Amino acid sequence: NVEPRSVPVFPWHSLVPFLAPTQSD
Amino acid sequence: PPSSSSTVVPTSLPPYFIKGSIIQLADGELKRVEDLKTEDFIQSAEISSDLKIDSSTVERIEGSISASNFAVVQFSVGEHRAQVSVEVLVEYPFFVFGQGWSSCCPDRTTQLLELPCTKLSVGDVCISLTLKNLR
Repeated sequence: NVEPRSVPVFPWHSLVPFLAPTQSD
Repeated sequence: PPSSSSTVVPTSLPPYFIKGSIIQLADGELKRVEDLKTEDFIQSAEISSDLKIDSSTVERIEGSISASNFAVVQFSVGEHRAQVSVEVLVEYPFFVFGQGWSSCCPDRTTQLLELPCTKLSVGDVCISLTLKNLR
């Protein structure tokens, strides 16, 4: 038996650029 | 200290931007990447324990000096308006509040990813993430 290949599922946050501003305080 | 920082977003196009890619929201719901709405990101961030949505306003877009298919996008991030520059492929899509996917070169984005996309412009407010203050 060949198992069906699962479709990749991506987490929502991988679509959003992670912009970490420099903190001055 | 310098008031700006520079972040390089992945330099190849990630697979999850291809039309039809399945995206899992924080509540477990599955959606296609082209069907995502602003509310999906906001609600997912609300559920998240460590991430929060920040508004990143596009302040400047210019071609990269390193390669013609790259662009440097300068953002003003969050309430502190921190300046952040990212160097991305011109077809790299950002999600604009209330509008949807936008890139520096929407024609290329649509051609390469089949992702419906509009032109990213100065003044657009993009969705970005930062860490929640853990106090």
